[in-house]
Amino acid sequence: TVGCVVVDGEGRCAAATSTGGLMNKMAGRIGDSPIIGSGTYACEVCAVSCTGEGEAIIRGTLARDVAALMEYKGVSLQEAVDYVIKERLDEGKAGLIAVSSAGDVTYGFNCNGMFTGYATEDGFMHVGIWE
Amino acid sequence: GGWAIAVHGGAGVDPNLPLERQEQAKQLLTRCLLIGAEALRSNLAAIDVVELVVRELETDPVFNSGRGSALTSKGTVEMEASIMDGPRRRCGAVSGVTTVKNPVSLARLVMDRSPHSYLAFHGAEDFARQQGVEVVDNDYFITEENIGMLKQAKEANTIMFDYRIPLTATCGTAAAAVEGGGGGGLCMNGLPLSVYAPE
Repeated sequence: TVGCVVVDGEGRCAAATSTGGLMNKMAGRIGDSPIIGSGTYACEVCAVSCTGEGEAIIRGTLARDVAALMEYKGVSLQEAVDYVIKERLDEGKAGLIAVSSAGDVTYGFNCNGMFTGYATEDGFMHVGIWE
Repeated sequence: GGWAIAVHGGAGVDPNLPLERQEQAKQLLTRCLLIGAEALRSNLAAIDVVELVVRELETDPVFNSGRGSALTSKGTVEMEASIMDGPRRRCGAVSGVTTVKNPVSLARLVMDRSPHSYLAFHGAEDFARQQGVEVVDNDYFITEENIGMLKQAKEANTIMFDYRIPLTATCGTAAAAVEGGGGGGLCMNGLPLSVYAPE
């Protein structure tokens, strides 16, 4: 699965996710990636793209929960991401990337590793797998 | 706060993934970040940047999307994608796409040029042809590496998540079902029924 989240210079957030699904999956199986609110979500406050065990991400409505925590509880992007990764995945293994309209960027995962990268306007760029 | 961009290429990476493969993945992510950063410096809107970057990821076979997608048990590719524009709360999604070269752009068209949010299988394919998007044979998406991985998955009688073989430590209940032969002996598509239970 691949994904991208962006907040532009005007504070507009957007998210996109694309996948081939699981190797040896049943024909007709649908995962979390195309399900708005589960694998992908964007609103006025943040944008989120998920990857991993799709069925667990769907059950946890992972992407929308990040936004809901920020909207209703007023927590920061990092706090929202940490919470859903820890509390919303049951035994599922997954990860996500997220940006906020304020220009924050973060990621989180509870599995061995995740291919991630991020960059910001002030020149910071990071690409990693394990950390 | 200024602009920011993040990309991912999948979770659940096998710790034994060869260093060369890890480096290949990092190079692609770096390239995509640079493409996205350049677009943002040019004042492209966020929704256009996410589409641009995901198209790049779909076109390169390194990750599980577009060319390089995981295979179904039948050895075919069925892709899915979605996109969402935050300020307008508009979204588009597609599933079961088999010939569209860049599924994320079809999802964008569902959002921009249809009254719907989500099209699947033959409906999505019909819409793609109506919109004149680039289509290719299903074989285009299939790589030698994935043919090998499908063979491996079938021999192990299991499904595979991105870049890993399901083990109890990494894949939760579904993996436990595979390892324990769960499902009460019932199988669907050659796999223990309990593997599919979460669905």
